[in-house]
Amino acid sequence: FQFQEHVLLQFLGLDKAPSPLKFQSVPYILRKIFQDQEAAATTGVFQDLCYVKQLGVRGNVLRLLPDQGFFLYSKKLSQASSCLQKQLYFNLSAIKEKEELTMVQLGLDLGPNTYYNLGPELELALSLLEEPHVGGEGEGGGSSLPKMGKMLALQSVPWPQGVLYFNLLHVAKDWNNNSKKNLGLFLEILVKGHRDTEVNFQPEDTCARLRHLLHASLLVVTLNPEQCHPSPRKRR
Amino acid sequence: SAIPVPKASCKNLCHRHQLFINFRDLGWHKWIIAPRGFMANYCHGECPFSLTTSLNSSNYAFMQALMSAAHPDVPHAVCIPTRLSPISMLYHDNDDNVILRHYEDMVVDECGCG
Repeated sequence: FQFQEHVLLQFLGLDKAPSPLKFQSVPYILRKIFQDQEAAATTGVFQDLCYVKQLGVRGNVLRLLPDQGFFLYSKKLSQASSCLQKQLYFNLSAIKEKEELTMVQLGLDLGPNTYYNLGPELELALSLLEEPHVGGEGEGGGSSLPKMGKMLALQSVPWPQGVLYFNLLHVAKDWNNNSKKNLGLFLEILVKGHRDTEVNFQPEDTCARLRHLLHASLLVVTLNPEQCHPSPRKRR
Repeated sequence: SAIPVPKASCKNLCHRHQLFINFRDLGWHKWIIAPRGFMANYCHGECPFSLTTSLNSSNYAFMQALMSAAHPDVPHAVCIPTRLSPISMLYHDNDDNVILRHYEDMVVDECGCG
């Protein structure tokens, strides 16, 4: 008998044994779902493996996709108050064709919640990208801004910050139907001003801190109809 | 006609045996975040006709044991899992994604003749 690792990996839904280079931290929600399911299995409590009760959606595979985009340092910022510009990109290729998207949530971590480092009020704008960005990446890179499409969110960000969540289900469904449409997102953070005019803050410090702490990830929940039967129709 | 009762000591009868699968043994600990392994267990043991009814057996197993006793060509009822439970796995894939996935029927909770 020869151990057929690839057969076992295929059974687990993998083509080959992963060899991760970067280790993403596991977010609290995934850890919680995992622990709840382990506890239920230990106590023999029935669990519907096709429903994620902690998120309130149907699904049997949860993925946390890392952001593969980059910061943009255009020489001519769109507005003087612009603090940070970043292309966000998530590779959805790991999602199999037969899987149905049931939840796609962008998480933008702007740093820890703290009242000790009060800063200026910020405004966050999130848009779709319509054309791939050309002209280099990183510091000292391109001088032009990428072509933006539909704006998905525009909101003020009062302190403390923490993690902001955005529902991108419809956007991701569109990307999943046609991978060429997935050119990423454009994130811009602007400094709006300070609520307390007596506090002398340095926007540069805030922006540098944000660039250092910003972490984006996409939580994707999918349902494989081969492993999960459709939910029963509700009685009228 | 009377069917001779095969001799089987209690420890040879169909029951669940403990088996822990350690992902380190497979070299999978490099990409599986949790768990470190799981108690998969397995079923093993004899299913003699005389005890088929008491060994958590299906009706079919009882019939098969009866037929096997009468016709040696018919195989004996075998010791199989009768209740299984799932596990959840948290791991990294090749695209550096973190994945949480549930796999049904991974742990043998009960065994019986079938």
